[in-house]
Amino acid sequence: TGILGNTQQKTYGVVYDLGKKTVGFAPGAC
Amino acid sequence: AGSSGDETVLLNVQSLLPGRSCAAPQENKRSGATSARMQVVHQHGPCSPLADAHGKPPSHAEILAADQNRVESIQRRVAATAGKLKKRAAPVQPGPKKNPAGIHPGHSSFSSAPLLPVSSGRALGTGNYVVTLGLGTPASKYTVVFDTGSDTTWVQCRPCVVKCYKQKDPLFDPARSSTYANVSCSDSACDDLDESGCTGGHCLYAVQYGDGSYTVGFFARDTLTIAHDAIKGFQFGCGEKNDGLFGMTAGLLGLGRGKTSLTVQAQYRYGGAFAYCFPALSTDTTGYLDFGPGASPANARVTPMLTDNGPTFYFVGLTGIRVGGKQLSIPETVFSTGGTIVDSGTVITRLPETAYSALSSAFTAGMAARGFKKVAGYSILETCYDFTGISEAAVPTVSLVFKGGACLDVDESGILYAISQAQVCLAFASIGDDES
Repeated sequence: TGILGNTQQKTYGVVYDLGKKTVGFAPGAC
Repeated sequence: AGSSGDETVLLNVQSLLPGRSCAAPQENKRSGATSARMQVVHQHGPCSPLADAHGKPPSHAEILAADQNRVESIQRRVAATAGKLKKRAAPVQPGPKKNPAGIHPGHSSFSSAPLLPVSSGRALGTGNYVVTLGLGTPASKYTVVFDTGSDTTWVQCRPCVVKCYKQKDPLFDPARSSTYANVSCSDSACDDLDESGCTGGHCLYAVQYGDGSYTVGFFARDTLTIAHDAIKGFQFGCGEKNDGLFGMTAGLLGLGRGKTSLTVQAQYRYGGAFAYCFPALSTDTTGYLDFGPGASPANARVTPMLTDNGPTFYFVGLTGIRVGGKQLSIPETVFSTGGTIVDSGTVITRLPETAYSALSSAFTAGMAARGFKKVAGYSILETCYDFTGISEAAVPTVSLVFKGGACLDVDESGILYAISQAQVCLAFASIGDDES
């Protein structure tokens, strides 16, 4: 199993929605 | 440029190194009737409320070794779950390690009898990022690891019947909270726990992590305060026997997909939606953890959350990698065989061997074309460069492509991991094969 670690997630808004069953990535979030 | 593989990001080398000062914390302005924002900071960064509690932060060798432990524990748990899914609830086999948690399903207690199967293998939550939450009435503040790779939230509790590790915040004291209550053994909430026990009619929980770290105690309810929002009757672990690599935190906030996670417990209020942002290491700003339907930034590109691979983890479909704007030639099955988890607590992204090899080769070629020569690797990191005397470096871009077309163009702060200015390494590693 591959794992997307937190170093690669930096400055992105990582968005989870259990209802819609989606994960999203938004650049420049912080 | 997209097809010739020469897309470049101009990297400020200092941005890879830790900052030394923290800007004044920003007032939370996003909280509303159905949303709440918490600040997220690096556990060992300048903005951490735990910063002055440490003698010195862990070394890179310790961080990467702990990261490998976490990855291996995730792999064990996924493998055990996959086995269960295939065999329809085949029992988890006990691992070779002793069980310091010592909880016996069906009866007491905090004893040291070795029964909890280590191969349940939850990901260790030492993580890097922490949030501060409130617990009890009146609420007291506790800084905890935030972890999308596990479900049950817990804090260390008085009277610490067996053991508590050292933490910065005062211990949570149930006797001082007017809203605290133990969960009874007959309560259905007790059945939601993966590992539970019973003593004197009170439900016990236990979580044992991949490296032997553990927490055991009473499963309880109390009011959880996140930002200015109160979640009444929140179920959490009141730890009476805790030890391991938890730093100076007071415990852990579980944000997985399981029934006991905050995500699921507060779904009635926030609709199961949350978002976070980890700040770059060098910046003096903080990140955030948002809950609620408005948590999603407008520019978010989404990919399906794959929920057939078992509980807890957030699986997504990684389909490809681009280096310098050029798509690498990697069969999609290389990614789809084992799947990909998005994890807040793993530091370095792990890829199947074939994918890592293609990424490393393309990045090495891109760096060579820009005049950089490789230097010795460090721990799990193999592709390293000497940036001594360089303030800005032009390096190839790295993008991760997901099912549905969502693309994560890795920020300049996330392509490389700096051991020192003389040893700056590609922040990816292999999981060793393509089948794990």
